[in-house]
Amino acid sequence: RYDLFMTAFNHIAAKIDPIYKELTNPQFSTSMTLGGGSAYLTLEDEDEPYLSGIRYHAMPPMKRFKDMEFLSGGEKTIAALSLLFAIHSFIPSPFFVLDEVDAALDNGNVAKIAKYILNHCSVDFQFIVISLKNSLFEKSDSLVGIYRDKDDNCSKTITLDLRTFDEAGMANAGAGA
Amino acid sequence: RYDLFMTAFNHIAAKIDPIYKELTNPQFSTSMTLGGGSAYLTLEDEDEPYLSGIRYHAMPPMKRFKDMEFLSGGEKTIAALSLLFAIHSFIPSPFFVLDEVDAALDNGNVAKIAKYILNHCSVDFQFIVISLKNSLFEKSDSLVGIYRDKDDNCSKTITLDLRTFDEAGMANAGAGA
Amino acid sequence: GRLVGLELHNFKSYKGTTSVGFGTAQFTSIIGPNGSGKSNMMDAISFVLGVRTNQLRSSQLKDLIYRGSRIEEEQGQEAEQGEAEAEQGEEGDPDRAYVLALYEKSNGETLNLKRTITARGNSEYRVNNKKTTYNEFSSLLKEENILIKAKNFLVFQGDVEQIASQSASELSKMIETIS
Amino acid sequence: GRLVGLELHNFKSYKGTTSVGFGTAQFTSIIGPNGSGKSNMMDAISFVLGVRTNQLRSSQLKDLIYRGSRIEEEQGQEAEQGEAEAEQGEEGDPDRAYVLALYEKSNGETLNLKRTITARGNSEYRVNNKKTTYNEFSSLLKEENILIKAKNFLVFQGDVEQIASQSASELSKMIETIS
Ligand SMILES: Nc1ncnc2c1ncn2[C@@H]1O[C@H](COP(=O)(O)OP(=O)(O)OP(=O)(O)O)[C@@H](O)[C@H]1O
Ligand SMILES: Nc1ncnc2c1ncn2[C@@H]1O[C@H](COP(=O)(O)OP(=O)(O)OP(=O)(O)O)[C@@H](O)[C@H]1O
Ligand SMILES: [Mg+2]
Ligand SMILES: [Mg+2]
Repeated sequence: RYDLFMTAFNHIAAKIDPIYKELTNPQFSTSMTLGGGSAYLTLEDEDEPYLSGIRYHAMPPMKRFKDMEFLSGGEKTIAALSLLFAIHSFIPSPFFVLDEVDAALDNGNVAKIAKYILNHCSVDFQFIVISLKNSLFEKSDSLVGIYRDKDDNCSKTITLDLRTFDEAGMANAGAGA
Repeated sequence: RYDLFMTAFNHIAAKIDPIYKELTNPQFSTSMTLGGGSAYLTLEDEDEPYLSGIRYHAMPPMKRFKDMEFLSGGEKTIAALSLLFAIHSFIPSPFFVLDEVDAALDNGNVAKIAKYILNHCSVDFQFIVISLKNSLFEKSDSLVGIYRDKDDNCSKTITLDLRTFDEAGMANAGAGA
Repeated sequence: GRLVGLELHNFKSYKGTTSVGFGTAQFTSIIGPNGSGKSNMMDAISFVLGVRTNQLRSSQLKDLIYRGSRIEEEQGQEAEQGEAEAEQGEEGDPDRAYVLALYEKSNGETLNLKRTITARGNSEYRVNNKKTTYNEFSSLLKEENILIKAKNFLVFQGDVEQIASQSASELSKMIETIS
Repeated sequence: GRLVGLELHNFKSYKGTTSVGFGTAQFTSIIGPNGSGKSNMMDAISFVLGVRTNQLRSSQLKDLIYRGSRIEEEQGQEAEQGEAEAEQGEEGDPDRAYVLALYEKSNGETLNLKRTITARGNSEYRVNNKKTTYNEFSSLLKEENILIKAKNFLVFQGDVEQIASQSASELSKMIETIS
């Protein structure tokens, strides 16, 4: 039991910082921050870790506070996604379903999430993302548009493969949404 | 005590439906729904209302469910704001501070909130709204832009009165943000 | 593996049978106005994989079956317009629902995962149309790294920030479930 | 009445003195990137009106004073870069903070509402520079229909949906506070 736990913990703890840096990577944001932020996990009790807690610390770029309660809404969202992606690196579930995780993010951070998804989605890692922000969903391979059929009083869907559009086609699709 | 409570309750209960209809008013949304939704408050115990609960029911346009737990994230946000505005009609606090209340709202609903604020703000009813969505903040009288001063490691503000801009000036200001 | 498509039958706001294909897309977005049924689609994916009803914004399985008519208020508030309409709606409501997920394993083999809500209000699991128990179903998913208990791959609406600020013991429990 | 302006002094992420004027605007938006300090500005407004610290994402008053240096980790994780920097920051950190709100009554009279965090970690209320108690302060606000207990005019980040789905007894308590 100790071994299983520590294998998982060590793997995830090793991955969390590079993933957090990739998500907060200043290459994307306009401001020339020195480097991405830093994030790490610590065990409250090294001897019987599965009986005690794990603390999560994340420090956005150019900030000084490490504890979660000092982070803003958007900063917490980025820290949470980093943790999920670090866990995924240990247990690679075949798909993720994310429901409006971009709600608290500013445009810069939405772009970073979109870039991360585009860099990491694959045949073995499928992303299904619910979003209201076109700066995120317009980057996907396909769209599932859901609308309410007023007469029939129920939900209906239409699917649109964005890969069949070139840039110009994309603009038309947006107009129709 | 009974009288005070019932005066407040009756006033708010009378206002909640017209306000909800104004917020969900189909004039704004592209779909020609029959009318706005409907919302009402009911007392669990008519005799000693201050000792029991008050139930809140809201039904978006063209929907059939009345209970809160059936509403979606965006529908709950609209219902919540209607309740707050109904309470305000009884106790008119001089200002409201709203922190990213538009996070779960689609563009249509953001426009409805903006329209409601523009119709109701006055010298005696001031709105201070934190938002990441330009479709909301570009409609305000003035902007307080907050940025992080990297060198000094702290927050700084700049204020911009939008009323001094005409339409064209507005576009420039947006580009600079 | 990957999720190739879904079929919803009288599930939440989806009346009758609705099919959705993800094709070969690696990144799919679900979009639509407030209240259109986006989160209900995620609930359908979670439901078919065996996630408990209380995580699907419902208190009982029956709530997950499509209902067209007005909800009967406990206090009998039916005095509003549409009284007759409500009666007629009751008759038309379905009493069963299911969600079918088409899942393609990395080796190309397709799994038909189906979860049904029966008229008695129970739920029944099937893999390639063969009835199975919840435990067999979830261990089959575990082979595919789909851990229903940990739910590390599902982020429900409004829950993302909480993942970062969960307590130290919650985080340790999550890692323990995964290991 | 209306809120005419604010002055923050070493409050949360605002180092030194920051002044913000709302002018005659009836609708003001606060904008900026994630983590820039928008919610901290709302915390300043809430703080000066007498809202409790636990509502301001802080456990004690001292957390509301500007801190430039790295937080000392409980487990002494300071092995990271910047050790010397952390020491120096400690010295530079202020030990007091205040927020001043300029409020104009409907009759044109201006109120200077000020709440200070003293070096000892207490908070002190002043109206037009005259020290007052919390109770006098909140009854003065009540005359202006600013009900600090009910907080019906403040919606903190992430709380809006909860207002609609609060329990029947919570809603009744809210109406009772207002009446
Ligand atoms: N059993 C059911 N039968 C019919 N309709 C239902 C059922 N359960 C929920 N609904 C409807 O589904 C709607 C909510 O859908 P959902 O939560 O998926 O919206 P959404 O698209 O996620 O919206 P948002 O963008 O606001 O989050 C509600 O308006 C409710 O009336
Ligand atoms: N006492 C303090 N001294 C210095 N900085 C502080 C203090 N308390 C909080 N902060 C900083 O304030 C930042 C959070 O600011 P705030 O929550 O206002 O952001 P925000 O603009 O609302 O962001 P979002 O759009 O993500 O909600 C944190 O990064 C934290 O480091
Ligand atoms: Mg939703
Ligand atoms: Mg904030």
